[in-house]
Amino acid sequence: ILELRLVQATLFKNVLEAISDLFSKANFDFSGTGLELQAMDTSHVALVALLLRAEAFNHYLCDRDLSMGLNLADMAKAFRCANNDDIITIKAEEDWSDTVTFTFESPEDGEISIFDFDFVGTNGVPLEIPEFPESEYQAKVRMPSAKFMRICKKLSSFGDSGDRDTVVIISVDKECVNFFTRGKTGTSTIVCRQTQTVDKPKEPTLIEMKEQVSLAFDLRYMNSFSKGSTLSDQVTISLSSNLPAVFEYKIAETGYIRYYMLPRIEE
Amino acid sequence: ISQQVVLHKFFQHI
Repeated sequence: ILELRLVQATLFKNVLEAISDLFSKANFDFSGTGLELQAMDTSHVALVALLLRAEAFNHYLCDRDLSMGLNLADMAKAFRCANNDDIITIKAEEDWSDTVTFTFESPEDGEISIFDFDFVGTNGVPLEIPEFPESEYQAKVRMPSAKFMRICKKLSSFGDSGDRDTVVIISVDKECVNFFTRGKTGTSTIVCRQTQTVDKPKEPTLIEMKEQVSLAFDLRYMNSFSKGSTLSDQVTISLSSNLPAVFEYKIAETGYIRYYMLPRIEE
Repeated sequence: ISQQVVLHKFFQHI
């Protein structure tokens, strides 16, 4: 039997908001250790992996591993009906009838909404994703997630103009990270210097660089990744010319959301 | 001109 409870819907609402625009279906793996979610976009360019350990839930009972594909658009619609302080219960019955039940209960007026979701096929996930050693990344940048989101928005407003394929080049050298994009009539560069000020110790921009690196990514994907900012104050971007870039948001002490995307290569 | 490599192939080949 699977039975989970969260006393505040916010966490799950934020997770769905962070993934449902880019990924249409996801694979949810429940086990004794927690929930692992994986999804890939339809063009197989971006992948998201989420871990929520059992401790993230107020009640967690899973006596048999269960893997289910779910439609994220439908789930996001249902979760928009949930208030932030609703109590969520997730249940799947013993007969594994290919449905899972999400219940939202308002602690104020006792109103209960029940949604049953049928399992669906997924886009070739889950995949085995190895933990690449730190040494394989040429650079790592850690910055406030709100700052990263702001940078993506600025670049979009300049570079976008209806073009879905705007490319952003992220370059790291010793003390700064540059985000560069080309618009119709010019270019735009945002330079972020390493900062760690005494008055804002919680909002540093930190750069660890082994060698200079300059990589190209699709801005629209980065824009979607930046929605992870509702789950964490900080984002860590790991860059390598041979590996998928990782945009990681740690979720308190209880897990993470990681977005993966390979850099574009010159033809 | 640059090309996007898909992740699916990458993860299946490592």
